[in-house]
Amino acid sequence: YVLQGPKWDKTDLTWSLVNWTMEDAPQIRRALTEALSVWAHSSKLTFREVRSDQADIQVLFARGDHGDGYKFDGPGMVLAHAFYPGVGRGGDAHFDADEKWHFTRGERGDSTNFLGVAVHEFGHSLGLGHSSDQNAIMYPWYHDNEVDINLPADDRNAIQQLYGSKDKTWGPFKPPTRPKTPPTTTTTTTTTTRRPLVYYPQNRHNEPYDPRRRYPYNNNPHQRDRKLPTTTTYRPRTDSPPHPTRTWYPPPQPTKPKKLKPDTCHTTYDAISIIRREIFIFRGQFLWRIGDHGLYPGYPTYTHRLWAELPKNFSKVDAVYENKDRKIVFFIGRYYYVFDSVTLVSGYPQPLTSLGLPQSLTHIDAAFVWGYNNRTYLTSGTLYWRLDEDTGRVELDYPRDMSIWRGIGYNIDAAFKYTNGKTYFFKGYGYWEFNDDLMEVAHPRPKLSARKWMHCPRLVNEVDEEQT
Amino acid sequence: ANNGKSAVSEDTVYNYLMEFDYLPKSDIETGALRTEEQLKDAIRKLQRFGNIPATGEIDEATQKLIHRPRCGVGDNTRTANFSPDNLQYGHHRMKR
Repeated sequence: YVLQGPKWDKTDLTWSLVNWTMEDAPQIRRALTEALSVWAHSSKLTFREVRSDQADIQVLFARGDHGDGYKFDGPGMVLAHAFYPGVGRGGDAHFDADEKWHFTRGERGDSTNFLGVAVHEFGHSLGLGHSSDQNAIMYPWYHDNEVDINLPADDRNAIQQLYGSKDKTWGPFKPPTRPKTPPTTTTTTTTTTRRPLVYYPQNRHNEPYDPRRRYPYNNNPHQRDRKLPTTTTYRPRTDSPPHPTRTWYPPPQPTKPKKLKPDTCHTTYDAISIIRREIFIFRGQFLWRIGDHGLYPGYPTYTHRLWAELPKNFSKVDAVYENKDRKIVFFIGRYYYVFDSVTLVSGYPQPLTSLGLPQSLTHIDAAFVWGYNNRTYLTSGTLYWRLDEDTGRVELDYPRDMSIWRGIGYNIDAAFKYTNGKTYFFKGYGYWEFNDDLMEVAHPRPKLSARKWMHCPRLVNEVDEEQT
Repeated sequence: ANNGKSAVSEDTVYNYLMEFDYLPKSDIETGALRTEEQLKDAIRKLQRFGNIPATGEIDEATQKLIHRPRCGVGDNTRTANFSPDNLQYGHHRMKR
């Protein structure tokens, strides 16, 4: 057996059925209760059904792309998936609504035994990975065996290693003389008949699952804000580029700041990049500069002080990166600016369309060189493109959906490749490190940017998540 | 090249290996080319996990295995990843 990732730090877990068809609801809930009781039977775990979107394990039926980056594939093949214990989606179990399920024991034919699949998926919800023991519940391929309340040895050993067995006290720190904890009564295992089923308001019409209910960094394509217009009518541009392609000297200095300087330890980032081996972080009209000895004193300062030829009245830098020729490329609105050090290269700014990007694109969210292949990527809203640096245009197979960068979500603020070769994505006050091989975030919850990049101290009552 | 005898294309197998953690998922974006031996190695790992003879070939048993309904969670065979950066067992995936 394989223990995968963390386990729950409690043994009394709650679960909730998110959506259902009216006629199947009682059978589904009965099957889920039974599936969980299989794990409860061999461990100290207890499960309680609640009608809450805060339940530890949320169970839902979905079809195709349902917003978590793991599309279902219609009937057959992939039947379901579940998330390992954790906050947010952690513990949740999703079943492919396109499968032909049967929910009662003994039923056969060409349908799939929901109970057997549910027991398997809940194994993931509790922290078990796949086992290569083909008799195990956690064997990845479906076998149409009748579910027994007694787990196969492989699964039983796994669950008891995580949560202890019913007849033993567990935890290495209990003194041996201490009286045993009374065994958990089975009355707390389920509450299936205690209360009548109340439908969630959002499910009265069997509406699709909306992960935004719980998770601020969701990427549900059905619910997301469509900031990127794809069907709006293009109006020919009548304005001129925001900055003519001429050299300014002396550089124009902003006379009065429109806004106060951002708070170094409490701000979001518009753009971030390594430029000449130093980190540059942009926010509004300001930037920070972080070198080998940390944050330079006197920062944040106006971006204009370094790149005076940027347009005079720009509100923010959308994205920035250093290209393979060591030119610095700024994206501001519908234009991009290429600088040789601090000098604007002749012929710039150019519209985003000159990169092969669509006319409808109003801005770039992030531009970064991915450490895995050293190719340049541009993101905007729900889409991303790969830039061919040789032709200076985006490649033909693009755009693609941002969901391939699993865990990042849509509408990111910034991204960059750090000196350690890893790629980091930023949104709000947080950031994610990206695991290139698994193509997903290295930690599902974003970490505070200020702590890592600005070296801001932890507040007195702030939980240190990394230590936790 | 597929000679028509195989019921599953090499693309299907390649995608399957990436989807279920026998090849790095980053191949989805990079389209990284793998050597014949690397592919065979990944197929062998799949075969061992599936309890069928580890031939390294897309034989009939492998085709059957690939067509079997299964859980969508990856098999997380860490050693299937060829990047040396990936041999860090202390790192756990929190969830899929």
